[in-house]
Amino acid sequence: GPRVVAIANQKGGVGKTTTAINLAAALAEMGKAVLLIDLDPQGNASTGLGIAITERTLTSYDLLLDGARLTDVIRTTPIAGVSICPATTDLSSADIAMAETEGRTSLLREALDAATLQRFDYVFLDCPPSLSLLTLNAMVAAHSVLVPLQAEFFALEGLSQLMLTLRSVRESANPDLRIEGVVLTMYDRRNNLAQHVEADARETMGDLVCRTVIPRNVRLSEAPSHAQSVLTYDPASKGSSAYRALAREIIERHDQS
Amino acid sequence: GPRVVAIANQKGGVGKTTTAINLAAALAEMGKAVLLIDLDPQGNASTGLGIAITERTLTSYDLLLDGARLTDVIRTTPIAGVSICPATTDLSSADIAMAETEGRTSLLREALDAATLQRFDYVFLDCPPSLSLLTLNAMVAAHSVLVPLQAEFFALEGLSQLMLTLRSVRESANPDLRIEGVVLTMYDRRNNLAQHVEADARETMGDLVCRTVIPRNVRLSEAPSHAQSVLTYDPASKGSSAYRALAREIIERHDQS
Ligand SMILES: Nc1ncnc2c1ncn2[C@@H]1O[C@H](COP(=O)(O)OP(=O)(O)OP(=O)(O)O)[C@@H](O)[C@H]1O
Ligand SMILES: Nc1ncnc2c1ncn2[C@@H]1O[C@H](COP(=O)(O)OP(=O)(O)OP(=O)(O)O)[C@@H](O)[C@H]1O
Ligand SMILES: [Mg+2]
Ligand SMILES: [Mg+2]
Repeated sequence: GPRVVAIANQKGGVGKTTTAINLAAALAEMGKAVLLIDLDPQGNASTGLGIAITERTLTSYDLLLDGARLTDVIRTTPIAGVSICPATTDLSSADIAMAETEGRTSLLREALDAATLQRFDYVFLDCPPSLSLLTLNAMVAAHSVLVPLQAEFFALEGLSQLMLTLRSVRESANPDLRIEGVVLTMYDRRNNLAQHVEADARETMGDLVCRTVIPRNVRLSEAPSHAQSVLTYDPASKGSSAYRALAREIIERHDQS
Repeated sequence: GPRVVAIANQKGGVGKTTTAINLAAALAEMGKAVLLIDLDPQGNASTGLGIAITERTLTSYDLLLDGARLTDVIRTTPIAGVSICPATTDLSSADIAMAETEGRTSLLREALDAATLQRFDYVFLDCPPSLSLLTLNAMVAAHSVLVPLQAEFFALEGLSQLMLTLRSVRESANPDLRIEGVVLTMYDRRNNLAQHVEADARETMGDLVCRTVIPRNVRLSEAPSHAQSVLTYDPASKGSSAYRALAREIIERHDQS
């Protein structure tokens, strides 16, 4: 079956959705089949992949709480090789609804039926900016967690809390949960603070920090308004080459593990 | 009593905490007394104001759920005129704990006792990046909401959902809730997308969009690692002059309303 990777960091605006969309597109470009599950009530991954609100009839909310079948929620996107379970703002009531449900952190794991997932190589779970039940569900369902880390002071502060949460999920519900990697995002080489954050991250996390660093590149923030990944919006951009390099690095890590 | 302003936007990383800290410092520089209540489990506002983890004995969690008195939770910060109710990661379990409590969206409003607040001119509520019970508590307790809006596509998408939530809070629990303003953040004039977002926001929100625009300025992201506001870290920076201008604009708006 596929490798299920949660893309998570409770710090907001660090590049989770941008990484989910563009890494999925880069893997698809290399012939992999990728399913993206949008677990963020903002639905940014769904919008960035061109799914209009009116087309989001069955969503991640239905998958988690209304017994919808995975195969019915999955839909194609304009990117060949990338499919999605879309999200709407309904998902913002999921946390409270799940708080009152038995087995509330394994609802997603149970919804991901192996037969439907057979045809995918990767499943990405785009998480909201919190350590809520939605993110915990993703961590329980995943084989590994990819952590986008913005090269900023506040972002570094949250990393140790995220690692503590991963450890407690590993001990309580998902003993096989690994760290896929920590990927530096919005990196500006001219900025001292960014260099400090990188040095700090590599010192504390070692080889878990990906070799590939995603630079700050305006083409990445423009692409979603055209419902494209950066790979087709501006194939020669620094953003495109960075996510292609990250895709190769992820495949290499996957093959080794 | 003071004007209570929630600084909210469910989109992550748009400058909520940066605005809370630096606007508070700019108002204090003008002689106002400001209380900042950190409602984000990340505790970024507490860290940015130099409150070490070991010094956060009583926190916003205790205020909301353990019956701690506001006067006991408030502590001073290194910035004259700025006090804080600090937060720790304990707050991340607040949502689930509040979900099971009677009157769960007015816990903060009830904890803000008027006698203690008398000595302040402004109370800022720094919200987490979600429309969770913590943010709803802030909207129920506040007179108005200040919305930092990053000049980016995904950030604009969330604005209408935020406005819907404000309307439903106004209808259900807080009829006087107003919009203090929408303030554009991390604005880069050379960037087409930013200009589009500004034009779009001014067209849909009109005068609610503040005249003051906060430019992208690396000094703003460096200041918190020195536990200073940008006003003392680099008083002559673009970030400092922008937040001073925003403070003057807020005072002007307050005087008119
Ligand atoms: N490398 C980059 N260069 C420039 N802009 C970027 C880059 N990565 C992301 N962005 C932009 O920064 C903003 C934040 O990124 P994104 O929305 O992907 O983060 P997120 O972690 O998913 O946010 P949230 O916490 O709200 O879910 C977006 O407007 C996005 O377009
Ligand atoms: N005008 C600016 N120029 C440059 N950097 C900025 C600016 N405003 C904020 N930042 C930086 O951008 C990052 C996001 O800002 P901040 O943490 O204040 O956003 P937030 O909305 O509070 O995030 P969260 O949703 O996680 O609470 C921080 O690292 C901050 O230092
Ligand atoms: Mg996102
Ligand atoms: Mg914040």
